[in-house]
Amino acid sequence: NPGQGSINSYFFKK
Amino acid sequence: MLEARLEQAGVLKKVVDAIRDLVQDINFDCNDSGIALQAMDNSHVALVSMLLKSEGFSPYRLDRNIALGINLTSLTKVLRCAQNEDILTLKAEDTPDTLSLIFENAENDRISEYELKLMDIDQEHLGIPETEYAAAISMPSAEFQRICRDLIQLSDSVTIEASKEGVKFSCSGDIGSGSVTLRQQNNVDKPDLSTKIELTEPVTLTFSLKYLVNFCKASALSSVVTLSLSNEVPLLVEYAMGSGFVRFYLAPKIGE
Repeated sequence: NPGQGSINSYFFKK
Repeated sequence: MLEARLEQAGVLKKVVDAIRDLVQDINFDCNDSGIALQAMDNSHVALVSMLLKSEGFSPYRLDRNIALGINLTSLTKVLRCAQNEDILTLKAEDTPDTLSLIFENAENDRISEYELKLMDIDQEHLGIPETEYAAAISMPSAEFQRICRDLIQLSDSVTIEASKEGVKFSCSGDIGSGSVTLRQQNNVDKPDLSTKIELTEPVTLTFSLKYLVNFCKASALSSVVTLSLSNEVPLLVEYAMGSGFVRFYLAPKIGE
């Protein structure tokens, strides 16, 4: 998945 | 104990159909707000967030918060046993091993009872920051679905460009390129067919079409979809229901 960002990097862990 | 009665089983069927190709094992978190779900897809590119508000159930009884660990493929099998118009009641104990699903027809002369085995699902919850989006586009969900299905024939990804003039979906692939531009328009007779753009600043972002096509399976839930965009944050694709919502978040493509 080249160039695909990950959702974890935008939302924080609770 | 949980007892939640839904007037139309079809609502839950549509919710499950909308998300089951994206996420498989999920927790239904039952609390005073209602029945909620938050889950990431396996590749951690998208996140789905769902709420069926307690007001949408009558009655909605809950003694203590519980999490119902459910395999959506299994739940789909049980929900296929319900007619869309059936009244659906969900029941579970305080520390449940199973979820009871009771389907009653409107005439009240057929009652079906199913028990679904529950699983222990250890799921991390992500906090979603409150975001003032630079652009919010509401449009017919069928139109969005058509655009995504058309453009995926040419490319894996779509660039969404929101400006005062309208919203442009464009893609480029091996066989060529294509774009669809929607201008803001207000349909007085059929408001659901309107396209509205709220813009604080122009935005251009690129997303994987595979995920967007998948999100569009929620089109049966609502005739209107809202796309919220800001530079460098995930896209929010929201389908609002009478008393609840299904929201999808998709991380943008980077470095394109």
